[in-house]
Amino acid sequence: LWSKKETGEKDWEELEELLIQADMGPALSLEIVEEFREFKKSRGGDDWQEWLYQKLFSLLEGNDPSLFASAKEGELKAIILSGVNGVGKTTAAGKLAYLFRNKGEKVSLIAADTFRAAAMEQLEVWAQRAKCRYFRGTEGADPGAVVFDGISSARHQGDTLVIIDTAGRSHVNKNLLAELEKVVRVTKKLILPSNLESILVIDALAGQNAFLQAQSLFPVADLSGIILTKWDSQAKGGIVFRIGKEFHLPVKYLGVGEGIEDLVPFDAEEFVKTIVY
Amino acid sequence: ALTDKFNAIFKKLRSKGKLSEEDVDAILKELRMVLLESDVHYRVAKDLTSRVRERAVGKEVMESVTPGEMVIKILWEEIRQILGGEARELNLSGSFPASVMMVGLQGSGKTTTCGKLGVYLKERGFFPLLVSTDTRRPAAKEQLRILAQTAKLEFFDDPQASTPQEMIKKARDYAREKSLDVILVDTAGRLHVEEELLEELKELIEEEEFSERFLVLDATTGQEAVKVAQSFESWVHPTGLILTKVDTDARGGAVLSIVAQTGWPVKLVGVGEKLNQIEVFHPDRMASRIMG
Ligand SMILES: Nc1nc2c(ncn2[C@@H]2O[C@H](COP(=O)(O)OP(=O)(O)OP(=O)(O)O)[C@@H](O)[C@H]2O)c(=O)[nH]1
Ligand SMILES: Nc1nc2c(ncn2[C@@H]2O[C@H](COP(=O)(O)OP(=O)(O)OP(=O)(O)O)[C@@H](O)[C@H]2O)c(=O)[nH]1
Ligand SMILES: [Mg+2]
Ligand SMILES: [Mg+2]
Repeated sequence: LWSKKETGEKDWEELEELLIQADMGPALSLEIVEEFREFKKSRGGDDWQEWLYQKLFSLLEGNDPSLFASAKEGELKAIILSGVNGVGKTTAAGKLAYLFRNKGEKVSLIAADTFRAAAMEQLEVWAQRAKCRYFRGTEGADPGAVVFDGISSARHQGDTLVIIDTAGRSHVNKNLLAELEKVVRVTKKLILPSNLESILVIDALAGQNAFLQAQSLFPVADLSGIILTKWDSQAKGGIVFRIGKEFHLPVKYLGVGEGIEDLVPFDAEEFVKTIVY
Repeated sequence: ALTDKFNAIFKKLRSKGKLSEEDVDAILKELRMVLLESDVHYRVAKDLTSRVRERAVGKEVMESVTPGEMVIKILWEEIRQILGGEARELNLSGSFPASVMMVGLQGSGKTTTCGKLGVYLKERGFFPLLVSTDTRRPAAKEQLRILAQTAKLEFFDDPQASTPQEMIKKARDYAREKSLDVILVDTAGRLHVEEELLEELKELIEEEEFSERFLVLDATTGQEAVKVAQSFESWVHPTGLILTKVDTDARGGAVLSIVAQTGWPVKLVGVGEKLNQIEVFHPDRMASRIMG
């Protein structure tokens, strides 16, 4: 970007453009550009990329990318996946089931999307691929009831982890928010707080609306983390910085494809490098 | 909302009397922030605000008694002009039965839109046939089959068909046999960077004639929208856009970026998960929505 000492308006624009196009959002991008201008004035270093790398990395600092860091041994664990329509929840459920089964967990997949056409069939295929137990209710059944029965059944069968797939929902739909809130409430009755992860699934191609999604679902689903899908699209997913700054929600995994193994643990260094370099 | 933000700025400015160029720049800075927050692409937002600036430093705004409202009106007009271009009729001419193809990124709403379009056309006296060439996503065909069944639409599947070309040929034969006049083809989702999958679509449209090739686009799409459009344009040459999930609070700036770039007409919008939740595109409403 800059190799001369005096930098003009045009150079700040290039930094701003990089940040905006990474979907960091106008407010956060402006904030970062202003901070860099201050830095340049006072320190004048030439390596903007190194500065930006450190800045973005610091925004993710303190975020724990692991799941179940403080889970109680010998007690059933649960992952609830929520998010808006089409982001990749059902696929992520299948990938997580496979991943945890390979870690030695006994996994149950619970189909709490009782609404969308072929949603339960879709999850069932993933359960077969992941070779784990699959629990569903009847078409149109109350998701809260399905979760209750599914967790009870998993406990009875000696499972160690349940993964709950929910229906896509728009956070502007009050009824659907209430439905999700109930699913989380039912789960909390049966699972220890230390053994529960409530994960927001976000599409890396989404823009600033993903922030509104996090904002609405954070209190409703008592979110503990994020899975960012479709990162193989080469979209930067910068919205997680904005969400992280506001809600301190850590990214746990990145979805990098449509196959069962296409889920990688979040690596802050790699993630930031992809944006900066 | 935008109007409240600007009223605050203009209240301050009005007390100064006439607007200076600096004042206009301050306003435009705010405008650009609003557009970016609506997911309008960086370059498109820049072009738009510089166009507004050209008009805003003219007499009409500078000497207006309500400069703020004038600037907002100018921006709205500029957006409306980009979005409002082409007529929005569905093109079902050409070979009989007409074929309409749904393409787009994973999860954008193609399968659901296929069902919605079936209902939309049936209500207008057509006899649609729904067919899926998606052999990748688990239960994809089942999903379309269930939607067709729910809406009492004809659905075709041949489990023996080994390529999308073959599936469509067989669907055409079936349509002719049953006197069905429009075939709605659902395809698997694919990224704008998945060249093998885009190649597959390119080969399909080289062999089969489609009177409409719709890019089905999620209204929440961010800055990547322009790259998505460029890629699908070079591989598939879409004839139009269907914007989905407009019932959410996604402002949909991606549609402005794409239309500014490609000139594609926005033919329909999805406004919910049910099969009757599809509407004609209203450029006026979309312009207001993008402006927050
Ligand atoms: N390229 C890519 N595609 C993905 C990824 N994750 C999911 N998908 C695809 O995205 C589409 C939607 O995935 P689903 O799992 O059905 O999404 P969902 O959130 O469960 O959707 P709803 O239940 O309808 O709200 C499918 O075609 C998936 O294969 C990913 O990481 N990369
Ligand atoms: N709120 C809302 N949801 C929609 C709309 N259109 C589709 N959906 C939902 O979005 C999700 C994805 O829709 P699909 O039709 O499966 O998307 P797709 O493009 O076929 O997905 P792939 O085949 O995996 O690429 C589903 O949960 C749909 O119900 C819409 O206009 N509004
Ligand atoms: Mg799902
Ligand atoms: Mg589909």
